[in-house]
Amino acid sequence: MNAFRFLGDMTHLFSVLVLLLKIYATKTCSGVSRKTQELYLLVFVARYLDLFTDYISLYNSVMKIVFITSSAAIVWYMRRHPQVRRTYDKEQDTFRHSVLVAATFVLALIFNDRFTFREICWAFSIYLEAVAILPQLVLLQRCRNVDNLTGQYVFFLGAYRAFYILNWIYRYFTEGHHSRWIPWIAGLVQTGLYADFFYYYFLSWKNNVKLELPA
Amino acid sequence: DCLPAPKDEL
Repeated sequence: MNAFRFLGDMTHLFSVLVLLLKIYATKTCSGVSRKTQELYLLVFVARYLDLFTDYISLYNSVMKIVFITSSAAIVWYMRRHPQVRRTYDKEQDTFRHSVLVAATFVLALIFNDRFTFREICWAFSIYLEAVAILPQLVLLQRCRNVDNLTGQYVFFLGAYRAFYILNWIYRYFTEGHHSRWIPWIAGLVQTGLYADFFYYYFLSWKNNVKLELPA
Repeated sequence: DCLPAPKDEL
């Protein structure tokens, strides 16, 4: 495992833990899109179905379990916790996430490595992950004033994507494999979605002012 | 050389 992949995994892990701790400690989830969190839970469950069939490494298995349980915990807090659920911006979080699920599932049925249950689930999870942040980005834009932790959550998620692309470039040159185009294209789309957010995040950091997205 | 990259990432 190269350093880019490891840093990507760590920023990914950190983003989820930041969000979970924010919700746990403050008992609020304002500014957090429940739809995005549910999409991520679906992404993790669909992709990590191989947890019990294919063993890669202890590291991989532990990380998979952590990602599934932490995103399930976030969704549970937002749906069930008596205090947290009341702070959810339901009226603002209106993105039609079922459309994303349906569209990416159809895409996975058409473009996959093999037409098997596992491979379709894998391709579906890759496509869905690429667009799962959309409800969150829309919600951030509606709320305008982004609180620090939510901003950091999206920042770390974006950093994870950037590191993964560096990881693929590194692997392309150091390993003899030919690239899989499904994660490449989906990964580039996914990283591109953060470009706008990164720009405003950088500005707010440089000018040392609170992050505010344009309407 | 022609093998596809393994699915060993998260």
